[in-house]
Amino acid sequence: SLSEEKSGERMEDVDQVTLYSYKVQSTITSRMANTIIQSKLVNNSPQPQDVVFDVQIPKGAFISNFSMTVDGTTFTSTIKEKTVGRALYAQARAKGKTAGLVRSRALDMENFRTEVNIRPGAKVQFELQYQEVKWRKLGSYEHRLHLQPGRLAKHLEVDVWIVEPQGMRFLHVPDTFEGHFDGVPVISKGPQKAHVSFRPTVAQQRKCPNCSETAVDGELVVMYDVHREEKVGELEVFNGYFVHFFAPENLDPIPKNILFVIDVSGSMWGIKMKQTVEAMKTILDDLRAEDQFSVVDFNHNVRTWRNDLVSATKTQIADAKKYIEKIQPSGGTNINEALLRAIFILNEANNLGLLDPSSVSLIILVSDGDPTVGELKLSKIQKNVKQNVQDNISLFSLGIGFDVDYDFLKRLSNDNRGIAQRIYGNQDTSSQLKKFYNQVSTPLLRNIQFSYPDTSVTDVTQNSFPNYFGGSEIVVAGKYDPAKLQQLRAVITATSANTELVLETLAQMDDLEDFLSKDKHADPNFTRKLWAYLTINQLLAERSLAPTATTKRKITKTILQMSLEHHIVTPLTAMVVESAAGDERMLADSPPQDVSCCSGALYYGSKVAPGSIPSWASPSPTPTALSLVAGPPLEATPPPHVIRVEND
Amino acid sequence: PHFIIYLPKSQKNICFNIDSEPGKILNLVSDPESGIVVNGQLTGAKKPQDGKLSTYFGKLGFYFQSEDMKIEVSVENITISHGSHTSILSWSDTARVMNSRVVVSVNKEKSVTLTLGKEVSFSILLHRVWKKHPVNVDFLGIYIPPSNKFSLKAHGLIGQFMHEPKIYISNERPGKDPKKPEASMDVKGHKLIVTRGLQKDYRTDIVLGTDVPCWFVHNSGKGFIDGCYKDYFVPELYSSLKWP
Repeated sequence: SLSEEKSGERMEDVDQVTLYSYKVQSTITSRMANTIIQSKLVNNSPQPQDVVFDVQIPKGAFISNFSMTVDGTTFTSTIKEKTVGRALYAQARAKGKTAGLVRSRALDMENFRTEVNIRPGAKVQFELQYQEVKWRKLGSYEHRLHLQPGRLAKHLEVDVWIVEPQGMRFLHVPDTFEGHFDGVPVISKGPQKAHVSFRPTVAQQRKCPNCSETAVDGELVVMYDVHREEKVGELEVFNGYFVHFFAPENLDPIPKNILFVIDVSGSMWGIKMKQTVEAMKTILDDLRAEDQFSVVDFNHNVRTWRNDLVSATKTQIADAKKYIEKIQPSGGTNINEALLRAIFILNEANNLGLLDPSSVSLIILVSDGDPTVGELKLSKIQKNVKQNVQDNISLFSLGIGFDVDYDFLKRLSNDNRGIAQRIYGNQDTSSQLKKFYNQVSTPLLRNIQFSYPDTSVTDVTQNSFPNYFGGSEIVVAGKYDPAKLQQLRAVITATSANTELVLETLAQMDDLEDFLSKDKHADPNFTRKLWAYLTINQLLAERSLAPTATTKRKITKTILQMSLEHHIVTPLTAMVVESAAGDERMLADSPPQDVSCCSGALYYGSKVAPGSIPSWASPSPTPTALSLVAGPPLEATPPPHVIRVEND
Repeated sequence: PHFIIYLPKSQKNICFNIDSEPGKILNLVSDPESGIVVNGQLTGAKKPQDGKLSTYFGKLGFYFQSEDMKIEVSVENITISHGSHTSILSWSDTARVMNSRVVVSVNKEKSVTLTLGKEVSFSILLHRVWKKHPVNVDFLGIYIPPSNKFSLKAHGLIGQFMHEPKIYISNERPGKDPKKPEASMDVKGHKLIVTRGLQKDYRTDIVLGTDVPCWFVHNSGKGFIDGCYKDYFVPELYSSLKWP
């Protein structure tokens, strides 16, 4: 029945394996995305054939399920502690009863591949499920689905459902297939729900009218943003968990003191340096008049464009650009000295009172390799930086290519109120650098703290952040006891420009219930999943910064427990896929090294007691407080239709 | 808009109203010494009723010169400008913004309270009406508790009463409308005929308000306010009144 030509489309008999269906379903409920990729193939040839299931999932996504049905035998997955999983796999391999599951990491996606051999006429179905959180960047969320069916599919169906209680401000599917599928994605959008469907026919899939190759090989991207009414953000409460989304608008940018620390060692020669210079020229142009900046460039020596911070006037910017254009990369890499020089410049300016008290201070390190000169020990460099940097400075590290010890950059930044990001040394290095800079170019708030005064609130994720940057979003999550609370109260304190802000909100327990129950695509567990995702990622980062082995062991135990409880593959767990009889096994675990943490998140905060509210934010007046004003005041009041005294 | 002026020494409420054109800006308080200016801009109903277009305060402007701070409260949002920095809060926020001596507190969809130092405060009430109402529009009420922090030079439709004028009410008698007694009121050298009535204080009940008995001065408060109400028009939301 599979070979019937129902839709009248001609299928090649050259290719003995037919891809009967390739289905991708994504549901995003309040930034929490759940994706299922399913493909069904059949071996039409008289010979056994190898069948491959090869998908790419976003870096940092957690696999939650994989199943495979080969010729009627179903393999299901269980999550085990990593070493246990591997031991089981080794046993199966000893009996020759295994098939490899390979995970590898390239660019910012992870490859997930398996290959099985099936007899003639047999059918095979693969299904992979993973979850990830959508981080808001530059004013929107992006959901990327890497489509790689590998061949024409009789039924190719991609469906993305987005459910956002706050309502969607816009939703857009950019053309990422160079016009080949113009008009094929169908968008249906309501105020709080949207559905994007991508179902090209076999003819539309063809690279060209008579080709047998598929043009479906790339990313379907859905971009959207939500409405934001309250500055205090959206507090979504459901099933014993809460998630707080915070992305205030209508605030003036805060002045920033920014130091660019650029690696100009020999390894940067060529496209990397060219692209970095190109990016820096645009970035410097984007500085605001009230910003202060300087440039430190280093190889085995450390140089500065200026020895101190300079106001970002047009002339200074032009001069800095000229300086950067003249850089010729050569020699070794002395990260330690370069960072200490940058920190010295900022500390000195701070100590001399040259910094606007309402400003924020950022260091952006761009490097493509490990230290080769001066202090080489990474932990020592990390210690030096930590000891010298004042706590008003956030350090962001951009690691170009794969020669750099990315974990080191991550630890270095997380330890100093910032994050690291991997940049790929290719022809779009410049746009990646610019894109990253734009994420931190507009600080709007400082010292943001999230408080949840109710005592039955527990397990709150990081709730204190040094900065909030326009276009991004801070997410905090936690647990509460539904039996004890009717409302959940949140208080956010922060400083904007030169003003102290105290924002409050109350979320009712059943606010979301009605909304979620109405939509079959809405994931009722999204709060729990988002909380788990955030918590595990932050624990992974805390683990890499753990000061002692005992602390590290404790964190590891917590992560493992949560990974098993939430049935997800994290760097500490592995997925064992077994046939019902248990005589055949496969293993899926996360790639070696590169402990994934907080991918895509712009913030790495810290934890303070969620119940504590800063002392300066004394409780707000309540309506009864208003009536305490002494005596009836002088007033101008409303219109005559409520007044019995006739007007003239 | 209707005004209720409470005179603590004589324990009397005097009220009057002013109706003018939408867009006009009335000065409520101008105090050259404390640098405080409060103005109200009129907004009109969607259409006239009985041939007359009612007006209300749709926007209030507060300027605290000593803090270099301007605060605009409209029925849409609250804009706080300090020096070159601007923050905008919405009525759907519950928020407090503190800047050295000024605190702006927004009570979601209800009220905004501005306090300058510990001495002076203003409360603004938001009156939301049914969006599709054929006539009514959202409007604001402003409440200013008496304070001795205003200088003798304070003026404006409300500011002039920060220092209580002497009044004498006599000859209370039935009015043309038996339910509305009349009386004579001597104030500022004028002898006015005033009518007994009720006004509303909305602070404790934003919908129904509570009744405040008062003596109503006709002709847009003429005789009770210095000059006439047109003297209090100012060109900009933060303009101060030049008086006399």
